[in-house]
Amino acid sequence: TPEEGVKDEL
Amino acid sequence: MNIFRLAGDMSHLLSVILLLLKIRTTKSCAGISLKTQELYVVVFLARYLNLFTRYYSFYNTVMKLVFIATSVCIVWYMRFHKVVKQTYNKDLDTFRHYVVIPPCFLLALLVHHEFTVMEVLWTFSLYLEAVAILPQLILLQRTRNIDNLTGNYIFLLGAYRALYLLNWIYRFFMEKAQARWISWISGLVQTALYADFFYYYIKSWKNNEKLKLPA
Repeated sequence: TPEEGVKDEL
Repeated sequence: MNIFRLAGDMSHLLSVILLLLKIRTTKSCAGISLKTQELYVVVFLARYLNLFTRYYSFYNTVMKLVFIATSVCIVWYMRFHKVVKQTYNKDLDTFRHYVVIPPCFLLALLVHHEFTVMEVLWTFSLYLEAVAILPQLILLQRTRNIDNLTGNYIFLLGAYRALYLLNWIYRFFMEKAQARWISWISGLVQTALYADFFYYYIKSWKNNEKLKLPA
């Protein structure tokens, strides 16, 4: 699964 | 959000603001690599595409816009501003930065988490950012006297990803986030490239002497 978590980072 | 990531984002924000201030107040971009700045424009455009497709938070959206705007603004100053562009060390900033773009893109096509346009471009931006500082570090070695603002700019830029490494460790253990090898390894490589700069920067700061990198 794509790293949804890390996408909230810049 | 955790303190490491906030500190990282603030360090990154401060670095670009410091660079813009240096260029605007001194009307000079001496010692600054245009190649690195252009690579950063590509990094931000490739990474922040989800600006239009996914809303995370006001902070997230504003920061993405600020990073894109400031990096484009800096390239504009260095390329088109009638006074500033005269001070660009064109003969010293010779790193062929377009050479690093295809390999990073190819690697993103091969090594990624999901084969979608957004994911591949996001991965590409991580690989590219890891090496984006190279032209600037090479220019530094060729620049005789590095002014304080430039030194501080590079220190803050290097510190931001180092703080992100701490953020990933924190999230992995505290938030039980899944392993993010691509972000971690890219971030490690990026920070490692600053190692010798950090060494000489801290040494010059301790001995209160001018920052000088060995050629």
